[in-house]
Amino acid sequence: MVRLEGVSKVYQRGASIIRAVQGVSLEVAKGELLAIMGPSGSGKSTLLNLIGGLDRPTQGDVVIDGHSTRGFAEADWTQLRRERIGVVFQFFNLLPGLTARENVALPLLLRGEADPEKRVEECLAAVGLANRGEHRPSELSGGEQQRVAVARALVHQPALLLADEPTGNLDSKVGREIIHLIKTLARQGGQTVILATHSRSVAEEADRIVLMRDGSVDGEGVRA
Amino acid sequence: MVRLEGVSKVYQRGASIIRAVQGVSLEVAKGELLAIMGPSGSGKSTLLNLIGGLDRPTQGDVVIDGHSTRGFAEADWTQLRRERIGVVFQFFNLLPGLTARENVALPLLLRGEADPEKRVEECLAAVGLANRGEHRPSELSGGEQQRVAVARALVHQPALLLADEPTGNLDSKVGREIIHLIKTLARQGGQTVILATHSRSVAEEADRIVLMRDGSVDGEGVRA
Ligand SMILES: Nc1ncnc2c1ncn2[C@@H]1O[C@H](COP(=O)(O)OP(=O)(O)OP(=O)(O)O)[C@@H](O)[C@H]1O
Ligand SMILES: Nc1ncnc2c1ncn2[C@@H]1O[C@H](COP(=O)(O)OP(=O)(O)OP(=O)(O)O)[C@@H](O)[C@H]1O
Ligand SMILES: [Mg+2]
Ligand SMILES: [Mg+2]
Repeated sequence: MVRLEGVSKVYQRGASIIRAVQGVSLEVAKGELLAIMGPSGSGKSTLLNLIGGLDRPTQGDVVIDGHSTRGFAEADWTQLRRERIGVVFQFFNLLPGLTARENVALPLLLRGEADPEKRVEECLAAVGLANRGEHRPSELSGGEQQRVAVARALVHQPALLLADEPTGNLDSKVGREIIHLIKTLARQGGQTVILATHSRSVAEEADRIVLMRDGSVDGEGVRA
Repeated sequence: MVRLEGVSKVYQRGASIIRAVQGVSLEVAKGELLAIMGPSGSGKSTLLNLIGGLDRPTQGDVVIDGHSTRGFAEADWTQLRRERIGVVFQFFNLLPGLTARENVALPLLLRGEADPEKRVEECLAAVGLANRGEHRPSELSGGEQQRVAVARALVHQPALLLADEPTGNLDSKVGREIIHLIKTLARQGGQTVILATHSRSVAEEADRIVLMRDGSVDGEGVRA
């Protein structure tokens, strides 16, 4: 499903060089659930953004479904994301002017689906927000906004889910429910999941855990 | 330092009524470190916002240093926050157009301090970001942005610190360092700290833990 070949990302600002990701090579099989752990600033979000085409690597190649993305234009990534990739951003990126229901419906509307209502209500209910569909992000708590972001990333049943700290603003009980939801849907639909987390108990739900430190990963990781 | 007398906050939107905070009475002594825990959506952020005057209660009174704030105008709260209250928001509220250093300096500049540099560098170093002062929030990781927000809230040595999930985007090691920093500074300066958290290990650093559920607190809480 996903293969990284010597992927690096370097930010240069005047004299200072920040090596956010350094020579990461990794393979994630179809249907696998991979957790990435690592200290604050170690490169987790940068790596997820590179895999989802939200940022371009300085070196190396991101191979999705056997196809190199090295020559991808912006429009190629947009189409791939729309059809096969769901993303839960670390700070949600919900559209403030839309209601929770409209935010969740967006991936389906962008694919031209005429009747997204039923699927949207299912996803809102699955994350415990059945009766909050009419509220805008500013009227929801931090954890409720995060759950809307999770519902939005799952609504179009993407082949690949990239989730950046999907339970960071949740209490442990609701956090467990959300991870079990992601895991159940992934098993049912054969989805591949790559998630970044600071929580040990979330990482232990994965098939494999990789550790990042200063932009590089420690080999193939360990069985969770 | 802080006394809440039957404080409630109700949001009304057409037919739906959301009781975010319901009849909370609580006293926090000067120099005390209080932790508030509770499920996602239970009212933690709303309560902190009411204590800091970032929102107005529907009923009840927020008493700070023995003075009722019932008659406070916007300008009174602004002055009180500028002089005596520091806030770490759940989603940071950093100014995107300013560097990390400028964001941290802001509370001092607003008080008319001419030479904030030395104190600003101390705070950036204290949160582990000594060499990132020139970067803007968009160039920092989630956890790094959170640490800038903590440094900004501490820089003017406020009498009262309100911190909403101050370690939510940090790994456990850096999270522990930040809480110990807050605790040490509070002990040295006699500061009162009220923090909301989903992390048991953070809450255990406090003097007392109060639980919120559906907008109300469970009495006086327990000794941590
Ligand atoms: N403007 C608003 N209109 C309607 N409801 C609101 C508004 N602001 C907050 N709420 C609701 O009030 C309740 C309490 O929200 P609050 O942000 O205080 O929760 P919290 O304990 O901080 O949760 P979290 O741990 O998820 O951050 C939530 O159910 C939220 O949806
Ligand atoms: N535009 C940028 N310019 C300079 N440095 C950057 C930029 N974006 C990210 N970085 C740096 O790259 C490093 C990796 O950042 P990244 O966001 O991937 O970390 P992370 O592992 O997700 O951390 P966290 O757990 O705090 O969210 C950080 O030190 C960050 O400051
Ligand atoms: Mg991150
Ligand atoms: Mg909150």
